[in-house]
Amino acid sequence: STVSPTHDEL
Amino acid sequence: MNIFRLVADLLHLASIFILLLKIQQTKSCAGVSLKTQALYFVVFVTRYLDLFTHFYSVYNSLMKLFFIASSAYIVYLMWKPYRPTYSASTDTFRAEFLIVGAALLGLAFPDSWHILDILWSFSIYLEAVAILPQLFQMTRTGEAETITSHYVFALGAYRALYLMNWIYRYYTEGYMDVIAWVAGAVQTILYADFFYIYLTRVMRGRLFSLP
Repeated sequence: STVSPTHDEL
Repeated sequence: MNIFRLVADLLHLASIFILLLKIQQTKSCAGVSLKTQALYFVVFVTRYLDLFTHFYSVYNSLMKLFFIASSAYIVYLMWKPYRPTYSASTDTFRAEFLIVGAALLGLAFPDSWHILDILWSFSIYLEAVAILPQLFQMTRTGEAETITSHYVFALGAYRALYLMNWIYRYYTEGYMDVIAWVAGAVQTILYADFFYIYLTRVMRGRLFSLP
């Protein structure tokens, strides 16, 4: 799997 | 991006500038927990490894780089030039327990089994409790310089605004991130006592002292 693109928060 | 998240991120930035200002103005890092600062450095390094794998926005990348660099710089200042002013005798919280606990949680409840996601989860759990050595130190000494209180307040306010950001994102985007939510809620709760004392004492111009 890859890093979830929802990890857009700091 | 919404107003809650933007103001939260800016408060997070402000907290770091407040801390640097305190060290520079008083030429001392007395009352600042080196353990908390070192934990934040670990948090940023383990979370922002996606700098190498994902590009979100210039804002996102610049903020990540700033948080890594500034936390490294603060640890350096406390470790080297300002070492003589560091209150090591009151900075006695066992931070290794926090690291081990966050590592176990990260392995038990990772976002996924990808190494970057395990590290991301670890950093989320660790950030939730990274302020504990600082709060513990303030409790031990019974008081803190006003500027140190401002620093902790800015950090707490940043977390509280993230809760509002998540409520907003849930209703506008259907955004869900259970790990971040639970850890973020725990993190904010840790500040509850502090908020009360800060608002009743520091805001009225009195010394930040604990009962």
